[in-house]
Amino acid sequence: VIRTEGLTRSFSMGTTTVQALRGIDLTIQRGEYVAIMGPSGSGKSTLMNLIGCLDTPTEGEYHLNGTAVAQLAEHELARIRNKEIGFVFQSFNLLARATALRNVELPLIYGGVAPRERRERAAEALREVDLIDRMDHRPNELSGGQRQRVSIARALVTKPALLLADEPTGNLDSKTSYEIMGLFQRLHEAGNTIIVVTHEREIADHARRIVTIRDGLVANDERNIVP
Amino acid sequence: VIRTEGLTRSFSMGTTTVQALRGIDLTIQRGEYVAIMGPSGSGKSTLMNLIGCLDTPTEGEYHLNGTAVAQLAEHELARIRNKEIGFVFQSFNLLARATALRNVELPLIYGGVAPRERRERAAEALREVDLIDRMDHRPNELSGGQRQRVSIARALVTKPALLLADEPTGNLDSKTSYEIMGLFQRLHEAGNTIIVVTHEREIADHARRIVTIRDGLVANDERNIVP
Ligand SMILES: Nc1ncnc2c1ncn2[C@@H]1O[C@H](COP(=O)(O)OP(=O)(O)OP(=O)(O)O)[C@@H](O)[C@H]1O
Ligand SMILES: Nc1ncnc2c1ncn2[C@@H]1O[C@H](COP(=O)(O)OP(=O)(O)OP(=O)(O)O)[C@@H](O)[C@H]1O
Ligand SMILES: [Mg+2]
Ligand SMILES: [Mg+2]
Repeated sequence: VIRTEGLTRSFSMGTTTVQALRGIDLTIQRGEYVAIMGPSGSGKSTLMNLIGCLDTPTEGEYHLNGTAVAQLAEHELARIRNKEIGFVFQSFNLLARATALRNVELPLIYGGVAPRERRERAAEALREVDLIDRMDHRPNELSGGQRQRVSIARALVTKPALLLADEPTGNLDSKTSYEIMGLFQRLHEAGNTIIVVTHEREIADHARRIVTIRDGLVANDERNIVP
Repeated sequence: VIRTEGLTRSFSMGTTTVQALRGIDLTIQRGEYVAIMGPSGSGKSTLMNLIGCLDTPTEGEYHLNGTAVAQLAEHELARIRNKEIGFVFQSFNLLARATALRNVELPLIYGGVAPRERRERAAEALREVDLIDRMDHRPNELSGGQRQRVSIARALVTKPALLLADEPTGNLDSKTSYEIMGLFQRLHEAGNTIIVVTHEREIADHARRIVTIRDGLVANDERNIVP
């Protein structure tokens, strides 16, 4: 379960302060499928980075599975990020000097999985995003959408209990997007929690709940009847 | 006018070769508004980089305004890229250590515009993409869609005769996308040529012609009645 209270994140820049989040109260149960929408600059990625334990709030509380994240030691946070959370970054965040396969293997390397098993699982994840024939390409030898799909494969390779996907289809054509949403659906049906940031309504419509962020606040939070 | 004949681009990777473009014949008249669509990995960005004189083909010919680009000296290519072409990159390509304002000023610095005028024109371009209040932020202090809009402002600041925009709205919500398409429309109405790569039909529908690329070839090329 994800529970935030009064979650605030400010960035101080010299003389001015940018308030990216101004007090977010949000509860997401285990196994939910939530879409987060809102205008460019409204605070969606900032919220995802806090939920994913990649950043700390300026004020407010964040409880993950009943534990206050602020109280957790760094090694415990690292364990949660590696074993329980899969993160698809809006800017992909791939290692420039590693092949597609190596990038997908990374979470398994951190998790201490044996080399042979991790290569097989990484290859399988690349097969699922239809990129097995690009496994030896480095990021600058891939198209924009292919880089995005490598980043998706990396997030899915650990079959995470919580998938956080920030604009996962921004660079993909409709057919490829549809295939990626099918992968998310399968992860969801296995009982995992999915949170997707998107600006595309067709993508949000796969979720059963749509949260709208505007100017750092929750503007709307409604159930979505999946068409 | 843009005219390509048998345009081919191959990437050799050790023992294998990836044929990104397999012979593209395309003619685009001055003042046209063309959308390029196609699956992820089909060759759209590779084609845009060739049209924008940022890359050279493996085979085939490319004539820009009646001149064979292959015959042009580097300083002449640099002049064309700076004065006549505006490029919105799929991965934004902003300078990490420069502010938003400075990034937008760059083409004007290369073009030898006086400091005061170039700052005013760059600020005006940022105002047009609704980012004047972020002009002092560096890229890592901006949201994904804000970085994209800085990259759009940089491409528009020279009021280019040819605008090449590669997935310009991938990270933008509908309202912001609509505003950006309004800016492109204005540039088009002033008689300039616009080529937009997109996977969103609503974006392609602003163009009067849609070219579909599939597996490195032109699969379809049709007039589009703007709704
Ligand atoms: N430097 C390179 N070395 C090897 N292969 C490359 C290189 N650049 C691109 N490719 C390959 O060429 C093909 C076309 O790439 P391109 O970037 O043009 O596709 P695209 O249509 O823009 O895709 P997307 O919609 O995902 O951005 C891809 O399959 C890609 O893997
Ligand atoms: N490191 C930072 N320093 C200063 N301001 C920042 C920083 N990171 C983000 N911001 C600002 O905080 C606000 C929220 O950013 P955020 O990335 O969360 O937006 P977003 O909703 O994900 O937008 P997009 O849809 O464009 O990706 C933006 O206005 C941005 O300029
Ligand atoms: Mg974002
Ligand atoms: Mg591309």
